[in-house]
Amino acid sequence: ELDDGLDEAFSRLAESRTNP
Amino acid sequence: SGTGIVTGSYVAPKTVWLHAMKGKGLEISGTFARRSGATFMDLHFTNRALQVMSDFAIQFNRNSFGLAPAAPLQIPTPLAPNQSTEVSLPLNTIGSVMKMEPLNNLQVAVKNNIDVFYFSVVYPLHILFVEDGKMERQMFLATWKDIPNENEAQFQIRDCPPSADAVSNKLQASNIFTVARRTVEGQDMLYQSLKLTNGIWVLAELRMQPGSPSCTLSLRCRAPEVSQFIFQAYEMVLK
Repeated sequence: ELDDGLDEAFSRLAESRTNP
Repeated sequence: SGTGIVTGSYVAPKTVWLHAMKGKGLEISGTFARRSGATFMDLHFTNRALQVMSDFAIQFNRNSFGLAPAAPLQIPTPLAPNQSTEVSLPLNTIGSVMKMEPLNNLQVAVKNNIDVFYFSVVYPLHILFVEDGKMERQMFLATWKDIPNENEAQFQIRDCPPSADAVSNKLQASNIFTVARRTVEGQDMLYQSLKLTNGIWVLAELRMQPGSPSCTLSLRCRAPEVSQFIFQAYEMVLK
């Protein structure tokens, strides 16, 4: 599966929103 | 139904828009719907007068999203006393635009052989959510960052469905698309997008609290004045 880095980017977004 | 199957965009029950007292015997109830990529005004006309009604026509005043009838009002005339009829009026969004207060207010004029009658209705914004409103993931992330924090509005939605899947399916049926989903510290976070008929994109984060029927909706949009109405649409669709 092609890792385009977007999965990781969404994880970082979600974490930054939960623990700003 | 309890099966979890969601079909079509949410349609609110019809409410009375023109009371017979104000319509010289003409009573109109209605609702708005989106079906197969098009918007409709679903109307129920009742003749509560003692005389026959005929020569019906409908017109809208200018409004925020350019809503206009896409075809003439088709009422089988004459409408005899105590007779009712249902009509589905197709709408387009290529009419004249004028910002209304509230934004989703629509002023309607209906005429028949007796008189012309005026009434105002508010429409739920999800009837303007288009079918190609799912934003590409890369574009979503870039746009989310690009929209200033001041443009973010937060709302609490009570009585959300209990599972993220149910929420996502329900919203998708009304053209609110889940772009990504994450679980952080037990909280389900849904990243969603929608696009209005006038091309305005809205990005959303829906945060579901484990074991709580309430969820937090954060909306980011370059036209933040629509956020309140997007929230109302979410509430309506989810409830």
